[in-house]
Amino acid sequence: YVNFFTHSSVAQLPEAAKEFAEEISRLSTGDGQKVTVIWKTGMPANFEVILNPTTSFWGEGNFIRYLSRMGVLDNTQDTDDMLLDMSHQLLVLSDDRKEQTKLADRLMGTIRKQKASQSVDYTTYSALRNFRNATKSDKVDVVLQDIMGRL
Amino acid sequence: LPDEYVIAVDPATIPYSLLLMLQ
Repeated sequence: YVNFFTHSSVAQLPEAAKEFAEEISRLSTGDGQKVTVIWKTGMPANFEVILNPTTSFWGEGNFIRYLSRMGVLDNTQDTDDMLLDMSHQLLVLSDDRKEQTKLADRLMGTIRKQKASQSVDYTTYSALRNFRNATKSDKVDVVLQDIMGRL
Repeated sequence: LPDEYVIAVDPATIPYSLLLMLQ
């Protein structure tokens, strides 16, 4: 069950974010774990999980790792860590498209070679789809479809 | 597990992993 709020730091919500919120609302059953997403800019990283007023951590990949360790998702294996880190790095490299493209190729090559866990699928899908949004490159589409097919 | 997760997200990147978790 996911709720969305927009912080005053966001002047205008991008179209992709609006579409994402609509898609989530369509899929949401209205029960289960409650998640509140606050769209906000000007943070040191693009994703912060606030567990309580004094505890938070950064990164979508780290959220997936956390859920794995809490038993919500399949446990991550040692070999997954490198892929989770590569996915994180892919988002961080958005200012250097050439390096980002090289890393996307490497990430796709690696996930084709090893059996992916649920955590890796979630994290790499998100990183590659954001890469696609930014670059309009359709070369990631096959991998995105493969991941969707596994779920 | 906490009752609620509060996540702050920069809308320049979309947290598609949440979408997959609902599917």
